[in-house]
Formats: sequence, C-alpha cells, structure tokens
Amino acid sequence: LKEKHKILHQLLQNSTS
Amino acid sequence: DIQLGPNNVSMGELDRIAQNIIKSHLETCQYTTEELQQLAWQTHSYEEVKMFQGKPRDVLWQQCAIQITHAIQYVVEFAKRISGFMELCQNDQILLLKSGCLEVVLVRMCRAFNPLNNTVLFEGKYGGMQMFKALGCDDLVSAVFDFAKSLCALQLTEEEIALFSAAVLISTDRPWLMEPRKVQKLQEKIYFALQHIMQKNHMDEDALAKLISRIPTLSALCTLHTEELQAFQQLHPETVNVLFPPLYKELFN
Repeated sequence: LKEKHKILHQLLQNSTS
Repeated sequence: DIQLGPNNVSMGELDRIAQNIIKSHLETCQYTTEELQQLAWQTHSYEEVKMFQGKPRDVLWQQCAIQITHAIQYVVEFAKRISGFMELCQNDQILLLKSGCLEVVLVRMCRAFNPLNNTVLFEGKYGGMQMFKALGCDDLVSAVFDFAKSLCALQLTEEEIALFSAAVLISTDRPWLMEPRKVQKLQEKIYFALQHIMQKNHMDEDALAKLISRIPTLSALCTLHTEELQAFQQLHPETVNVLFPPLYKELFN
C-alpha cells in the first residue's frame, strides 16, 4: 500500500507544519 | 475525570479528545469562519459564470482536481494532528485517508456553502451549480450541492463539524484495515465526544441520528465521483495522465 501511495505516505511522514 | 461517560471513558478524556480534534480542525481549515463570513455574499458575476461555462471540459476538470487536491492536503494535516491517528499502523493511516479524505472534504465544504442562495466558494467567490456545467456531470454536482444544503440545515457548530469530520475519517467501515480494533476504539471515543457536544448544543434529540444518517450519502457521492472520473478519463486520458495533480491520481485513479 505504501508503494502505491508514495505521495500520501510522504505527506504522512513530513513533520507537522 | 471522576464522572464516567459511556463505555467507562472518563468525561475528562472525552473532553481532551474533543479539544484536540477541534484544535486540529481549526488549525487545518483553508478558511477561518470569519474569512468565510466576509466572503459569503461575494458572488461571481453573470459574466464570470459564463466564463466558467465556456471553458473546455478538460480545463474545468483539471481546475476542480487541483482544488480538491489542495483541500485534501489540509485534510491529511488534520488527520495527523488527531491524537491516536499517527499511532495507527501506516497501512491503516493510508487506507483511512485514501477512502475518507474526499468525504471529509465534502463535510468541510458545508462551511463554504451558502444555503440561502445555494452557492459555494470556488476560485475566490461564491457561485451556483451552473458554474460547473462544463464538467459534464450534472448529477454529481447536483448531488454534492444537495448534500451541502442538507448538512447546513443541521446548523452544526464548528466543534461539531470537527468531530463529525474525525468520525467520518476514522471509520471501521473501510475494508482491509490491519488493526480494526484499534481504529474502533478511537472511533468510539470520537462518537462519544460528538454525542456529548450535540446533546449540549441541540434541543433536537435526533440531531446526532440525523447527522449520522448523512454518512451513506457521503459514501455514494465518492462512488459517483470515481465513476465520473473514469468516464472522463476514457475521453481525456492525456489530461488525467499529464495534467492532473499526482496526489489526486494516486488517490482516485
């Protein structure tokens, strides 16, 4: 699922702005 | 903390959950309530509406896909700030957002909807359904407007919109969850907090039931959106593949 949703996964990993 | 609410969750804990979700919501809304109030009667002129209607179908689709993607990025930020969400496994975080982000966008849309003249905020001003004529999916647009109007009729407070958004997002109804019990525990607490706030705010005892009864409509709207996207993509594959935002394609394509 992570592989298919790289952008969403990246957004979740980014620290909260 | 001594008084216990439903399921032995302390009232103090329910209050903490509610405050965290309300704060997360307010910090991640695209527009503040004050900004929306100031814009409420600024409507697109006849000429501006004509301009939207005269756009090629693929151009307006692209414009809407960009707006939706922008709104979704705020919803991801909302989810991240909800206590307990980032403690779920990564698979479930992705699943919940993939299946629930558009539903939350639609719930949030009722904040930017004026039920007195059936207009919605789009590209800086309010406009009616006719603004989206060129999309070629009148059924979807009309269903979205009906939904926004029905949600506005419940006269929800900002706190209730926040908790309802969280309840829609953190849902055990989504297939393929790896830790459904963990999601369920979090969802139950959110519902208790929502119930507590609605009992306090509304004279109508059925207000919560009425709100919950809108959830199947939300799900139907998202299905309709997927179908319309597929139909559009068959006619304009290049537009979707090249011009649509990558996040939108990742979530819906």
